[in-house]
Amino acid sequence: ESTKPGVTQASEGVLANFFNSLLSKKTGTNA
Amino acid sequence: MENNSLCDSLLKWLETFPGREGIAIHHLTDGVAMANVLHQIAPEYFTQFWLTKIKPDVGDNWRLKVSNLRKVQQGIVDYYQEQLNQNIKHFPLPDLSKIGEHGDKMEMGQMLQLLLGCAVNCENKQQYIEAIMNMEERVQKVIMEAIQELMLRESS
Repeated sequence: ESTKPGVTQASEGVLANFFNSLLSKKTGTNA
Repeated sequence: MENNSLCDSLLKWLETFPGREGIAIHHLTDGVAMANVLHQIAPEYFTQFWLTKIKPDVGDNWRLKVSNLRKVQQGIVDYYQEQLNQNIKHFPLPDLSKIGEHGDKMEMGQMLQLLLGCAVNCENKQQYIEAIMNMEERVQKVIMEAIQELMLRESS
């Protein structure tokens, strides 16, 4: 179960994956 | 993407910047606050000298508002091209007259979307991305879609 009301683990996972991949993306490239 | 939701969510995102609590569309139509946020995001590019080109206290003069907005928009386009090596020529640039004259929510949403792209790609992106990750999921989802839309258009 998610720790946040009304939020599924799947939804949290998609968001976390997306933002983490953005964090690891090299700055200043199109990669 | 539903543009009311986009604008509302990106206004909430802007509120995560220090001193921007309670910010609303009418605070943004003269371009001054957006220019200051850009200076905060990438001070090495949006320098103090660049900021001096943005006229403060333009009041209700929509021509001066649009002039400021044009400088902000051009700065963003140049930043994508020169600093991020990203071409956004396929992204529809917002109609600045509609923002300056009427505070158009749809066009403002697109303008803030461009600003968001600067924040999540800049040298200090970690702090901005982490701030987004602490926002409510509903807003995070809209922001994620806004970034994906920018990225899709960058690569198209």
